[in-house]
Amino acid sequence: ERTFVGDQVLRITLQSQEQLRVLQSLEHEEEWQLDFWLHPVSTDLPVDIRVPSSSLSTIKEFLLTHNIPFTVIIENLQELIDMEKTEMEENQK
Amino acid sequence: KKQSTRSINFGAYHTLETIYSWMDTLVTQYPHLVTKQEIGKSYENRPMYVLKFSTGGTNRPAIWIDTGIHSREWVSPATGLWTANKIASDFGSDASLTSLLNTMDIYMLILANPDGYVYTHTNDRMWRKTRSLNSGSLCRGVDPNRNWDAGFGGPGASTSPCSDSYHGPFAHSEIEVKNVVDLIKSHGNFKSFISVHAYSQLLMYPYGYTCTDVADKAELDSIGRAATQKLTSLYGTYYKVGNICNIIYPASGGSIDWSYDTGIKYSFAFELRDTGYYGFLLPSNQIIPTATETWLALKHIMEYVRDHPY
Repeated sequence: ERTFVGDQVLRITLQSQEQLRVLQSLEHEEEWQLDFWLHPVSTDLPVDIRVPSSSLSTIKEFLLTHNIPFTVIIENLQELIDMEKTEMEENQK
Repeated sequence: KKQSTRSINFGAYHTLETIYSWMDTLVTQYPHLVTKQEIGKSYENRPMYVLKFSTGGTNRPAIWIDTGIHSREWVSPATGLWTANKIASDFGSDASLTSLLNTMDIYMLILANPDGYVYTHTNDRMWRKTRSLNSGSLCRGVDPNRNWDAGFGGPGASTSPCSDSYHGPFAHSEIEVKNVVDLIKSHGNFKSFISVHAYSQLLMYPYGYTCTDVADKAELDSIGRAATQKLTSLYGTYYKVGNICNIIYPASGGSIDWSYDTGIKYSFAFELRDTGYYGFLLPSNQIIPTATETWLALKHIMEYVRDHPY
């Protein structure tokens, strides 16, 4: 089973068209294995990206370099998945 | 002893087996209203079931609702489960719903992507696509909401089998999509097609494959705004309304574009709520509030369809 230990989900609220373009360029970046939960489409909607733990420092640095503010909405994805699984198992019983 | 529908917890996520088994109990409890129909098998040979809510008649005008086409969007089928139970239990006591079901049928496909759903429970919680093999690639699966014959292969869909938005080798290549297409076409009298996704709190209408307005834009927009107003009235959940292309981004091969182009005017797609902290991992205590508010919007759309025959 695939695990997501240390993966984080970042929420980015875009403030300019320039930031939008920067994030859109990230969508084609395969090396970092980003999983866009909400895609960069406009400055009206937030962008959520699941970032594998292996790419975390790189992506955070990238965002800081481009002055793109972000918040971490999920600190460790695996923790949430484990909780969800435990709850489901208890419910099944 | 037969299981009662009351034994399922609607405020929890469930496995495919539990959901399929619950469908039987619903049919048992409401035999004169609900039937379970197999519309075909999935790629991995799992049955695909629709719940048909009907008070009789032949080939009545019908409303289609599907949930769970993207497997990791768990709140979507969870909402479908609650909604199916709501329709069955309110029939006879809710005058508006009763009048609707006295003239129209409702079809609900609660697990539109059964293989993907099972895979999210067993192997990869973040899986989105189908599980079909792709010739010449190690990557599996097709985005079932890029696989419909509506601007197929156009903008907003990937040609790469490794992408989460891979459109597939040809339109309706995915058996899960084809099963729905075949049912809708053979029925021939669907008046509304509603696809339920998660998350980001949007109510959308066609098109996604082009930013050109549909002929019925004004009407669809007005229905959508009224529906989301009702949704918002419950807990204040804010929804945006618009066509897919402008409100999200160009996305070709989507289900509601196909249904609209097939002649089903009242075609909508929901993106259900998120609290802003969990995304696809929406906690189960949010299921019932999500389903309850969504019901207000769904009901508005269905009533409108009933009152505006075409």
